[in-house]
Amino acid sequence: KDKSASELREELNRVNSENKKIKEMLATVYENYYALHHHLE
Amino acid sequence: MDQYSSSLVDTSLDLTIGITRMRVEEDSTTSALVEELKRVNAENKKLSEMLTLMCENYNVLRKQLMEYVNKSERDQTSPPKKRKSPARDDAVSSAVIGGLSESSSTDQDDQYICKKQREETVVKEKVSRVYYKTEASDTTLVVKDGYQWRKYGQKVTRDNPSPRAYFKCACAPSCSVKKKVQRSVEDQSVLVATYEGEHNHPMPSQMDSNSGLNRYISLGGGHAASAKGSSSLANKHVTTVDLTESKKVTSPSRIEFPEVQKLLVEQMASSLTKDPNFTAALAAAVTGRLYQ
Repeated sequence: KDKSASELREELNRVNSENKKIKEMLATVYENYYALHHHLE
Repeated sequence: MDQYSSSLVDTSLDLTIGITRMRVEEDSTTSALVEELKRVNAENKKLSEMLTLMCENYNVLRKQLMEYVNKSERDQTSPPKKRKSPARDDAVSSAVIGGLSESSSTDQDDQYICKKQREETVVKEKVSRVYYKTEASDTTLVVKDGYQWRKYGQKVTRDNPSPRAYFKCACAPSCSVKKKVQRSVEDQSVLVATYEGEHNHPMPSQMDSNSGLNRYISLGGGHAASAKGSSSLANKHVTTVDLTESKKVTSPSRIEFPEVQKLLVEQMASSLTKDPNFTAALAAAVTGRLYQ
């Protein structure tokens, strides 16, 4: 609550970039998962 | 008085420089940022949960694939059954290799798969096939090739009704050579021995100087027929050996080795020439021939 606007923006940028990384990882895992699933079928 | 008081609206001069208004604006921006941060954090949490779940599922699936690969590898090492197509192998390998780079176990799996492929390549290069001609009455699946073998299995399947026996080299514990013996489909008197690997020790019969050596030479050296190759076995070594001849070799009258023959002839000659009766009989026989 005591954070200033600049600190909040910095925190927001950090969380946003983290989200982006998680989305990329998720896409990779999805891709590999379905490839494996397809081969096991 | 009332109308005066109502007309007294705001007599202040408002001499501030707008700090209050700026603070209000800053507060609204901060609250918007806080809201946005809350939203992004919630999204982050949700994505993390999804990622965790997805990783768990992926790992379970990959474990199943590893078990499947191990099982097929075991099947290949014992009796070579129906193989997966190479394209499928490559696809599965690439699917596994293309896994998460963040996972440390993926590297180990990659190494394992690469190692496995290398081993398979080595084994493929050292496969040789030898055809042994046997007696028609002989129904055993034993091939005497000079090495000692330990039988570890025999199999008959519906798609391949001809029985086949599996042997492992018993000459040295570290030797991993395996042999599969099966009757030929075209000619039941022919045994087809498929060797996998290369012996890391000398042939036991080469170390013996007596019967073992003779037996081996009679098989490998004396009666090895012409090696013939087929188009499907271009990279494999194919040899044909006639085992029916080996039984004839066991009779003393058919020994065909120069050293042994020479030794026997010398012994016979020395013993016969010492015998006066033999000399007389020989002289009579020669004389009789001459007269005839």
